[in-house]
Amino acid sequence: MVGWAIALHGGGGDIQLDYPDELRIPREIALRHCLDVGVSAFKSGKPPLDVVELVVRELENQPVFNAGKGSVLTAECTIEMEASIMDGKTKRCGAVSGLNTVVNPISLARLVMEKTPHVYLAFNAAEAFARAHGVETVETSHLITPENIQRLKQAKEFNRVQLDYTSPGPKAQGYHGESQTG
Amino acid sequence: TVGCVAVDSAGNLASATSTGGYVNKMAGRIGDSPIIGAGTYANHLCAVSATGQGEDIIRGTVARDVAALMEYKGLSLTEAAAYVIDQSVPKGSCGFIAVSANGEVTMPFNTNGMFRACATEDGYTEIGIWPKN
Repeated sequence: MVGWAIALHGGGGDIQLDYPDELRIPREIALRHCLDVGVSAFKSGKPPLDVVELVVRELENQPVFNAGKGSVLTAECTIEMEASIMDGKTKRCGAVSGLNTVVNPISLARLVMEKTPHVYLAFNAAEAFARAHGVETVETSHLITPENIQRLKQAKEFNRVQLDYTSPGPKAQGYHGESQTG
Repeated sequence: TVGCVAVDSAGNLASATSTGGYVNKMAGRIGDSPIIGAGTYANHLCAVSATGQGEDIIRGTVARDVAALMEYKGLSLTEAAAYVIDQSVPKGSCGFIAVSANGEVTMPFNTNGMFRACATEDGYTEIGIWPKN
């Protein structure tokens, strides 16, 4: 067996080569920071399940990525976050959907895995489960960024759903003529 | 969408994915990230976390396909991932990260770019957005 290994992503999509530095650099810094969190966790002997939860929590806390704080907005200008986690050794897994106040959805997904006989809880019941377990929650407005309000306006203007990194403009060519990517 | 996969030196694997969905989506729409076997999967062979067009990733059962190709066709992680990114989803719709029990790391995507990073115990690290070449 070789040593430990870790990979992480901050989303993908229609990222043009001329992506502005003022958007690119904060995302690269955030990736480096979250990678360092994962490497330190491994070096301190944490198991893979703890490592992936820790890293995704850090990524959720970065407003530049579409998860946790910085989540994008639905057509109704609401936030609906979702997450899942899975342990390869036992195949135990947990998932949540439809959250709008939970600061770290990935930790709630892990609680579903560890504290219930189920795999998946969603919407109001998932929010109630979060409160019952003292998971950190905030007003939804704390999770919304001005950039994402602007992006929803752009998407509505072009009557499209928007790719994570689409530059606003007429419908994207290719797949369905719309970019529907999370 | 964000995600992380990890394997320790004993070959134990885990995967985690989290997202806000996509801009202007219908309220109530569920994407691939919380669907085990689509955007997130881990077993004794590999751990996978995906990002992209959720409906296509669900239709393609992307994360489970990678594991199944390793399990039933004996492909390596890199081979299984390359097959899935080329065959299981439309071009321009998906990317994922994956690690295997023997420490392989792969981060393929068929979109213009994917924000990604990886590190291994032997000191290798990579941070990228666009294809390496």
